[in-house]
Order: sequence, then C-alpha cells, then structure tokens
Amino acid sequence: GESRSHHKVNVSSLLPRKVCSNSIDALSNVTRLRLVHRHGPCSPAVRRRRSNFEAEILARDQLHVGFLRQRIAAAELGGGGTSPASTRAAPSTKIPARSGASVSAGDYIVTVGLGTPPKAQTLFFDTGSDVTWVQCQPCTVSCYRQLDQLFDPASSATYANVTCASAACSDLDALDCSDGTCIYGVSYGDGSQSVGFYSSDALALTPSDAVPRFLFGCGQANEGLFGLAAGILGLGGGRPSLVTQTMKKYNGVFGYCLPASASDTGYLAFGDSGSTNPTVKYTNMLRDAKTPTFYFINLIGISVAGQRLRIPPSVFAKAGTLIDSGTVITRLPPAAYASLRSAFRGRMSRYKKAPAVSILDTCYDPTGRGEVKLPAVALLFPGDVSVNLAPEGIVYTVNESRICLAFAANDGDDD
Amino acid sequence: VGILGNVQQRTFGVLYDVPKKKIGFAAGGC
Repeated sequence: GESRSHHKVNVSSLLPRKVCSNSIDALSNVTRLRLVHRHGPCSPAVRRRRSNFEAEILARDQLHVGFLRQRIAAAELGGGGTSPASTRAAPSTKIPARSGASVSAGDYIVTVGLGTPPKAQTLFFDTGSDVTWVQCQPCTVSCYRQLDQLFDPASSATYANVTCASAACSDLDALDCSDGTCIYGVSYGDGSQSVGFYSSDALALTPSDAVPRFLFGCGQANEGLFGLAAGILGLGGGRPSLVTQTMKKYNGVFGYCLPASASDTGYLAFGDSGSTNPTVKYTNMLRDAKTPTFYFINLIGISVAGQRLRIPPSVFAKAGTLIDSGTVITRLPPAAYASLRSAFRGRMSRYKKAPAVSILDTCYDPTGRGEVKLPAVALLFPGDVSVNLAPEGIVYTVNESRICLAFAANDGDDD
Repeated sequence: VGILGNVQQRTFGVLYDVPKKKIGFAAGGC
C-alpha cells in the first residue's frame, strides 16, 4: 500500500555522486553495451558543470521538443523527410532541417567499435534518430573537438562508400550524389548538422559481437552541440536505423535501462533478452507511416498516490504520445499536466515552495529535511497496465535545495 | 504530441519489440 501511494527518499540519494558506481554486468547471451549519462562521472566525455547547468539542459530540451513537433507537423503536411532533397548539395552545403534527429539528441552515451580493426567511438544513442554517423577523416569541411580519435576510413580494411545507385542510398532519402557516392545529411533543431559520405563498415557493439557492413554516415562537415561525442547512434524505426539494419540478427528487439542518476551506469542491449521476463509490463507500440522514425505509445491516464486523475482519455488521444530517449522531461497535454500538477501540489503542501527552473514550474526546497515523501505517480496504458515511476522519474533534482515535478505541459491540447 | 521523456524512464528496463509492436517496462532494470 505504502509503495503505491508514496516514496520516502533521501534528497541526497537523488543527486549524482562524485564517483561512478553500480557497473552493469555483461550477460553471456545478450549483446549489452554500457550506457552512461554524458554529464556524469561515469562518462568519458564529462565536462565540469557550470552554475546554470540544469537550466541549460532544460532549455535545450525545449529546443529538442520544438524540433520533434516540427518534424511531425511537416510529415503530416506531406513533407518532412519523405521526399528527395530538392536541391543538389555538396558536403559543405547547409541542409534543410527536414531529416535527422534533434538537438540534445542524446543525454546518454555508449561506446562502440567501428571498422577493422575496430576503433572506439563514443556516440549518443537516440531512439528519435535513424541515421548513425561519426566524424570522419579527413574532415574536408569541419569537425568539432571529440574525445575519441577521429575515425579514419583509410585505416579500416572493411570500409566502403555507398553508391548512389544502391538501395541503401534510396532508403536514406539521400541529400546528394557526389562522383557516384551517396551523400547523407542530418540537421538539427539548433542548426547543428552532419554531412558526408554514406558508407559501410563493421560495427562492433561488443568485443564479441559485430555487425558487418553496417551503413552509417562518415561525416565531413560536422558542427553543433555534440559535446565530445563522435556522433550519434540511430535507434529509430526508419530504414537506415541500426534496429532495422539488424532486423535479422536481433529480430528487431532492443532495450535499455537509463540509470537512476548520472553517477550510475545503465545498458543498451540488442536481441531477445527480456521479452520472457514476467515483470515486464507491455503496451502496444504504435507506428505512423508518415513518421517511421518514432515509436508511439497509447498513454491513457495518470495516477497520483494510487488515485487515477480525472482526465478524459480524449485529452491524450487527441495528440498522441511518443516515447523518446532524447527528450529529458515528459510533455503532457495542458489539461493532463494541470491535473497532475494540482494533485502533486496537494500531496507536497508540507514542503516549502521554491522558484521555477526553466520549464519546470512546480519546485520545492527540502533543505534540512533529509528525507522527502513523494506521492507515487503511475502512467496508465490500455489493458490495465500501470507503470509506477521511480522517484527519480517523478522529480528532477536540481540541487540539494530544489526538487521539481519532472513534467511539463505542451502549448496546446492538440500539440 | 505528448512525449514520454527519459527522466520518467529512469531505472526501468525499456524493451522495444518492433515486429510485434510492443514496448515493455520492467521496474528495477538497473
């Protein structure tokens, strides 16, 4: 009963520690990669946090969401990556924001091996992207600073360019053709982009499991907010994605676990590892042919402290819900968010209110309390499926003196 | 569109079965 109505947690346990902990063990029968938060002590690409760090993350998240909306709206209108590029372009050319993922595509990174012999490449993993790309030698136009050595096609025994006449290039909705080589281009909501040669090479997901002839972008013109990562690992549902390319090998099954905090590690796994796990609660995945990249789910309700909120199902149905590893904060229709916020505030009235942080408008100052009692929040799906969020999924802990309800509202009900 | 973001997915094993069109959530995944 208690676990369904609330969580008692120490505020300090919601904050990342200064050292990395909780490593994930490899399972012998599963292709499993270690997954870490880009800004935590487990990350090889960690940078020192600035004072307004959390607000920056949330502001970036808003840009990311805006771009997702833009892509979906464009697809609904008949554009958005379904038609060939209208302009011929060389790798140095700016590309329209119609393909690729979005800014802040990954808060979580994994390290893979690319080429023969494999060279380590640290990539953001993103279920909202299809094309995988890395920065490539000789960086004919531009490369940003990255952690790993730049991938050098000349040093790989298995590297090959993809020709314009190939099916792979057709699947890509290529940007251009240059001397018979397929040119890919992905652009991002903030103007970040990667353009280069569409290529194939061996991709080692683990030291013992490689994908031969994996199709990826070998970036020659790369710029933007990618931190120190070498590129992006695309796990969307479209044809160029890793998931689709490995459909026969892993049966279109993959999974991940995002750790509780930035000082813990999670995993990204491929193959049928957990589908028979009796603790897994399943809900239907919905797909839209106009936006094949995205995975949609049918969220129909929310409960707080074990009580279902009075939100008409039509509120959720009107806009739909997609699940995305690259969006930080869950966005709800305004009516749903208002109901959640009201119920949450009612259960948190004993705590001192704190100022809003960016898009998070319901914050509290738990200073001096040590332990806080959070109302349980569950997401409801058809078939009586209830997913009870972890405490780390209910509040966003900015620092020891500010925890905020980790949800935000969309601008409109049909957004 | 509503979006289920990564904060809410923390600690769950999130399983995608694309051919069967199922998404699974397992509490305490990591």
